[in-house]
Amino acid sequence: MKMVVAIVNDSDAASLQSNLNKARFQTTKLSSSGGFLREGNTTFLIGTEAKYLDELIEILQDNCQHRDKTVPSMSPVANTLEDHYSFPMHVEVGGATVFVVDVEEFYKI
Amino acid sequence: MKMVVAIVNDSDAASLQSNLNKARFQTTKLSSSGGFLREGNTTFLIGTEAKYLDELIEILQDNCQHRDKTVPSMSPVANTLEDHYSFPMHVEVGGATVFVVDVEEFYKI
Amino acid sequence: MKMVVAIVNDSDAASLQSNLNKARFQTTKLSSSGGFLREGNTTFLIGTEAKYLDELIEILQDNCQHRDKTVPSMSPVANTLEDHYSFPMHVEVGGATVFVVDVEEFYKI
Ligand SMILES: Nc1ncnc2c1ncn2[C@@H]1O[C@@H]2COP(=O)(O)O[C@H]3[C@@H](O)[C@H](n4cnc5c(N)ncnc54)O[C@@H]3COP(=O)(O)O[C@H]2[C@H]1O
Ligand SMILES: Nc1ncnc2c1ncn2[C@@H]1O[C@@H]2COP(=O)(O)O[C@H]3[C@@H](O)[C@H](n4cnc5c(N)ncnc54)O[C@@H]3COP(=O)(O)O[C@H]2[C@H]1O
Ligand SMILES: Nc1ncnc2c1ncn2[C@@H]1O[C@@H]2COP(=O)(O)O[C@H]3[C@@H](O)[C@H](n4cnc5c(N)ncnc54)O[C@@H]3COP(=O)(O)O[C@H]2[C@H]1O
Repeated sequence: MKMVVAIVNDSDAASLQSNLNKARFQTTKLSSSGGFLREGNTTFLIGTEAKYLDELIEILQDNCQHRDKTVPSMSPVANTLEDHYSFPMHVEVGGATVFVVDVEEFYKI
Repeated sequence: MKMVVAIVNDSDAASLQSNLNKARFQTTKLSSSGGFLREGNTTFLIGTEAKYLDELIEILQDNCQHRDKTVPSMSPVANTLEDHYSFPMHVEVGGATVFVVDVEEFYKI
Repeated sequence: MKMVVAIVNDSDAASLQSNLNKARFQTTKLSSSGGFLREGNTTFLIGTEAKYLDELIEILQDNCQHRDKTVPSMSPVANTLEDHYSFPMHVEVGGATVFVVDVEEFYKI
C-alpha cells in the first residue's frame, strides 16, 4: 500500500475527483493553501496499491493543467518578499505536485 | 516513531478524541471530506512509538462505527457518476481508514 | 526527497512562512487543531531534498516559540478529562512538532 499526497489547483479538483471515482480510486480531500502565492489549493490523500500508481499518475496528468500567474507589485506576497524578488513577478504554477510515501500497515476498521 | 493517518466519520471524532487524550496519545486534527460521498469527515494525524500501535488501533476499533448510507438518484454525486454506477446506491461507510507510515526523524522544537 | 510535516502555533505561521519563502523552501499549509487544547494550529507540508533538512530545522527553531497556557477548570477540555487530570492545569505548548517521512517517488506534473 502507498499513500499518494497530490497538491493540485482548486479549478482542477472537481474533474480530477470525478475521474478518480470512475477509476475506483478512493480519496480524501483536504483544503490547503500554497506557501508562496498564499492562494487556496487542494491536497488529495490517495491510498492505493503500488500496481495502480502508473494509472493514477496518468489520471493526474490528464486532469491537472499548468497555469501562468503574475504576482503584482502591490500585493501582500510582494510586500513580504520585495527584498528577495523583483515584482511584478511571473510565476508558472504546475498542474500537480505529487509525493508517494510507503505505508507500513493499513487497516479498515 | 510512526505517523498514523486515520480518517474517521465526523460523528465519531469527539468521543475518539477524548479517549485518545485519556490514553495520552497526542494528536492533530484536520477537516477533510470523502472523495466519493463528498461529505465532511475528520483526518487525525497521530505520531506515536511503534509499541503503542496496538493500543491505538484498539481505541479506534472501540470508538469508530460502520454506517450505512444511501446515495439518492438526484444527488450531485449521482449526476457525475451515473454512467458508472446505478442510483439510488447503497454504500457502507467504514468506521476508520488507517495508514501507518514510518517516521525517519522526529523533533520537538 | 523527504516530506516534512511541521505542526506550529498559528501566531508563528506568518513569520515562518516568509522566512521559508526567502530560503526558497516550497510549502503547503493546512489548517489544523490540537487534539488536547482543541485550539487552532497550522500544519505545514514541506517537500525538500535531504541535504536541506538541517537548514529547514534551523528556520523552524528560529521562528517557532514555546508558549505557556493554562487550561481553566470550567472549559470544554476540562469537562471531558476531569477524571484524568486536575484543573486548572498548566500546559507548555512547544514551538513545533516535526515529522520527517521518506518520499519514494516525486512528480511535478
Ligand atoms: N520560494 C519560491 N521562489 C520562487 N517561486 C516559487 C517559490 N515557491 C513557489 N514558487 C512558484 O510559485 C508557484 C506556486 O507556489 P505555491 O507555494 O503558492 O503553491 C504550491 C504548493 O502549495 C505546492 N508545492 C509545490 N512544491 C511543494 C513542495 N516541495 N512541498 C510542499 N508543497 C509544494 O504546490 C503548489 C504549486 O507549486 P508549483 O511548484 O507548481 O508552482 C509554484 C512555483 O512555481
Ligand atoms: N484508500 C483510501 N485513500 C484515501 N482515503 C480513503 C481511502 N479509503 C477510504 N478513504 C476515506 O475514508 C472514507 C470512508 O471510506 P470507506 O471505504 O469506509 O467507505 C467508502 C466506500 O464504501 C464507498 N466508496 C468509496 N469510493 C467508491 C467507489 N469509487 N466506488 C464505490 N464505492 C466507493 O463509499 C464510502 C465513502 O467514501 P468517501 O470517499 O466518501 O470517504 C472515504 C474517504 O474519505
Ligand atoms: N505526537 C503527536 N502527534 C500528532 N500531533 C502532535 C503530536 N505532538 C504534538 N502534536 C501537535 O502539536 C501541538 C503542540 O504539542 P506540544 O507537545 O508542543 O504541546 C502539548 C502538550 O504539552 C500538552 N498535551 C497534549 N496532549 C496531552 C495529554 N494527553 N496529557 C497532557 N498534556 C498533553 O498540550 C499541548 C498542546 O497539545 P495539542 O494537542 O492541543 O496541540 C499539539 C498537537 O496539535
